Formats: sequence, structure tokens, C-alpha cells
Amino acid sequence: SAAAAAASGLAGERVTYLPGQPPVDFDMYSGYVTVDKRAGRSLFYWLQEAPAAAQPAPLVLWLNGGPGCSSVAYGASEELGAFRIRPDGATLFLNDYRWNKVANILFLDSPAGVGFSYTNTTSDLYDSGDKRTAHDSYKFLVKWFEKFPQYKYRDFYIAGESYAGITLLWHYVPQLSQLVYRNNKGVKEPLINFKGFMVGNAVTDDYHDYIGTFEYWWNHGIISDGTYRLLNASCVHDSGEHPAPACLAALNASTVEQGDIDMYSLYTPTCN
Amino acid sequence: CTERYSTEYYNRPEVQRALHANVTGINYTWATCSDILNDNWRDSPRSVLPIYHELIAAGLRIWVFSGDTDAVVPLTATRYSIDALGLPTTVSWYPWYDAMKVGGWSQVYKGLSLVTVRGAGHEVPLHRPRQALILFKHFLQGKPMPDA
Repeated sequence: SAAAAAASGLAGERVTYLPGQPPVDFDMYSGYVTVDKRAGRSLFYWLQEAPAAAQPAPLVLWLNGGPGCSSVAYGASEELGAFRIRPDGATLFLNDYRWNKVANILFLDSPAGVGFSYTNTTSDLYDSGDKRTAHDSYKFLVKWFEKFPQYKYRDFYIAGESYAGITLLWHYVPQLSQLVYRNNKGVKEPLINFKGFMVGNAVTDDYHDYIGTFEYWWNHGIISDGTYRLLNASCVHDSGEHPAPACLAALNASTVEQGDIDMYSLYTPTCN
Repeated sequence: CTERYSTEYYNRPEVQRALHANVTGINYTWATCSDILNDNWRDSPRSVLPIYHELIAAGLRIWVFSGDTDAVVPLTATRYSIDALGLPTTVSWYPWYDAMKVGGWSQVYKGLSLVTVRGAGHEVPLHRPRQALILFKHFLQGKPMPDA
């Protein structure tokens, strides 16, 4: 694979060894793809390939979101990635259930400003949104496939979680999927051979998600009857990303009633 | 506390060099999430259901999963939203099994598969790594979750 990397000009992006890593049977590449030269926006990726014995395995793009959260931080380092980081913050151990056992996993930090992805235009950090993020991620994909031509025409999937990420909003994966699908339309053999997407714990529709969220909080006994009624009265017709003051007040009331628990995993001890 | 470990690890200069990262020498530390981006997020449609309808009609493979101990984007939120798509059911709600134990439940609609993972939080592969890999393999193979 070193020879292959050299031949394809990717030697400079091959990850030969990560500090504190155990021996592995797969290759890794990481680096940047510029998605907007004028603004100087570059997105960081980390590819954890499947072992040779599993090739040619599908390619799966994994997106965490937030918005503003890192796929390297979550997907790659505490969920489906090849390694887990030890409490010493310096050594790694293999994740027995790593998804790159059966697929080539491409972690992408998007938009610019997330993790190692950066922009030379500071205002980009203050006016990001779904649309530009989806378009930048699509531009990333098109250029990335030029870097890695061996993945052209390979079965390709997109996967992600939440806002593709960690807090209350979630849209990246279907929006990017829609862009890939629409740009493939009419192309007999699209080089981005997009087959589908999978999403987890995903906010999908503000109205229905609010109704289901407050019902869950109530029937799991973490909010009072009054707050349950207040949330339904002041939030369900509101935006998930930009809630109005009345909804914010109701959400704050619910936070007080919930107490010191990990809302991301109700029965897991909090990190103290 | 895993976020603490990754924050320490990815701020190590030798790790950034190995990953060909931080080539511009950003003058802020690497963080798991960017508060600036999150606090200043602009356009965000209230629903992506229309996109689901378009991509289901296109025949793409679409799976939605949910860890059922997550209270941030709970299973009930996902069920109300998926229900709002109004898709016909092809395989009604059933328990799926991993080594004789119920790993979660699943329902297959025309054009979409919904899978829950029992006991998993928001980050399903963090809390139920083995079941998450089983889910992923079935997604890639396009096969319903195992009912026995």
C-alpha cells in the first residue's frame, strides 16, 4: 500500500503511524481538500480503510454535526472509528467493533471551523448554515474522488447522527445526499456511486420532533406535568435552531427539573 | 469523559503532524465542537421530510436508527417524524436479536427502515458498539435486522 500511495501521489497523505497507536491491518490517509480558494476554506478528512482482505469494500462518509461538532472527535474517536483514546490522552487501543472492518470509513469535519478544518475568512465562522455546508461538503467529495480515483464507481453511502452531530439540530446527511443524487441525475455511470444513507438519533422535522421529545421527557419522568404542558404550548410550532423567547424559557424550566443527568444517555453516569 | 481524552490527544503537536493536520497553525486549540459556529448558525430549514420523500422516490437505501436512552433526540421524536412521512409498512414492529438477546426493535416501511438499539444513548456506537456494527453490516447488505 505504501507503493500504491506513492504511485497515486498520496504518500504525503498516508498516515504511517499515530502516536500511541497499536499495530493495525489497515491503511489510513488524512489531510485537506480546499473547497473555496478565494475564502480559503479547507476541510479536513481522515480515511480509515478496510483491511486488504475486505476490499473492495464500500466507501462510507461519516458526518457528525452539532452544528459545529467534529467527526474526528465523535465518530472517529468514541463511536465507530478504529481507535479509542485512553484516559492518558496519549495512547490508543483498537475498537473491537470498528466499522472499517467491513467498509472504508471517511470522516469529514464540516463546515470550516470544525476541528482541524479551517477558513482564512473569519466571518465564515459567523455566517455558516445548512446550505453552504452542504455545498462545501459536496465540493469536498468531488475533489476527494479525484485524489482517490480507486474509489470512483465504488458503492458509496453517507451516514451520520443527530444534526449529523451532537446537539439539537440535524440536517447534513439528507441535504448532502440530495445534492449527490441531483448531480448524478441523468449520468449513466456516476463516479460517485451513491447507494443510500443511514442516520441515527436524527432531528428530522421540528414540529414532530418537539412533540416526541417532550412526550419522552414526560413519560420518562424527567419533567413535571406543568412544564410538559408549557413546552407543548410554547415550542411545538417553533424553530428547532432559533427558538423564540417563550420556548427558550420553557426549555430552561425543563433543564432545572431534569437535574444533573446525561441527557445523551439517560442511565449513564455523568462525567465528573 | 471520552471528549476530554480526545481534546488532549488531538492537541498534541506530534499527533497533528502524524495526521497532516493544523498545517496553517491555527491559533486556537482543537475542540470537539465550535461554539462560535453553533451559536451563529444561520439557515436551517424546519424539516428535511421533503428531502426524504424525494430520495425515497429515487429508490435510495434509507435507514434511520435510534438509541432508546437518548433524551436529546429521543426515539419518540424520530417515530413521530417517520410516521409523518406516511409510508406503508412492509414488516411491522418486531424485536431483532443479537446472540439470543433483544438488541432492539425494527419496522420496515416502503422505502425506509427504522431500527432502535436497546439501551444505547445518542451516540449509539459509543454505548452499544457490538449492536451498532451489526446494524451497520445489515445496512450495507440491505438486509432487515435479524428476527431470531
